Amino acid sequence: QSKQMTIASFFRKD
Amino acid sequence: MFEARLGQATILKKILDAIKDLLTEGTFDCSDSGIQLQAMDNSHVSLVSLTLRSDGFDKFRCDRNISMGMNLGSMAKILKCANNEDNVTMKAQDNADTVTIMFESANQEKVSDYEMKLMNLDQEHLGIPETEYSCVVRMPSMEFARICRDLAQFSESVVICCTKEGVKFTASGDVGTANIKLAQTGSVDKEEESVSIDMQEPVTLTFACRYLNAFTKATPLSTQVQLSMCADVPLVVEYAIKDLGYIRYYLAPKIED
Repeated sequence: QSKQMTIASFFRKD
Repeated sequence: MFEARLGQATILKKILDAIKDLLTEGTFDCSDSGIQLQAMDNSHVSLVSLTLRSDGFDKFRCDRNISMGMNLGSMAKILKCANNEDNVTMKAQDNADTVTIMFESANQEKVSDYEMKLMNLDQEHLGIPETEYSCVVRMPSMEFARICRDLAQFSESVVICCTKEGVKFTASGDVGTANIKLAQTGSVDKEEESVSIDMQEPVTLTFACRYLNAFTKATPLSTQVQLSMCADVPLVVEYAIKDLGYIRYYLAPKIED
């Protein structure tokens, strides 16, 4: 089973 | 005062078509360098980054930086009212709560303008880290759209595997397994038909088909698409907009639980 990551887990808030 | 004019409304129509399925609203940040929009889709799995350079416009004036929050469905309604060959001008006063979008026919005999209310959107601007990508694939955008459409029939996910031999797209589901391999093209007459792979290290990543298919709505903007991949980071799908800028889509991978 693969889990969908979110963008926020890679890119930080400015 | 902000004013930006493009020779052909068709470009703006295509840009909107490329983002409106992923985003319901977005903030256009205008400065003297141009127009930028960055926004995540509702589920925060993908991010759209649009850059339109001021020098790509027929006329561009931005005295003070302004951020214009727009409902993209409303903007699409307005752009439907333009003919492809019309000139299009966007105008807003400083601190305005509306933007005016004006269309002029080539012979100037028909002029229409639409005033649209702006929105105050919560801006969550993300910093995108500089990344050295292991693989960068360039291929015809129509081919990429075809592959995404075909593979979506077989699975919710597609595995993209890039080696120096080529790039392979795989979808496995109840029906079975579909594999599409593209090799780097040799010499081709037309650059837009070529497939090129710039590989530092082989990479295999899994992505959701529905987002890839949403990105391919940008196909009319560019004959080529660029896929940049690196292990365990978001995929970048980039469509250049000739002489104006680019649209980049970032897609978070699926990772083994």
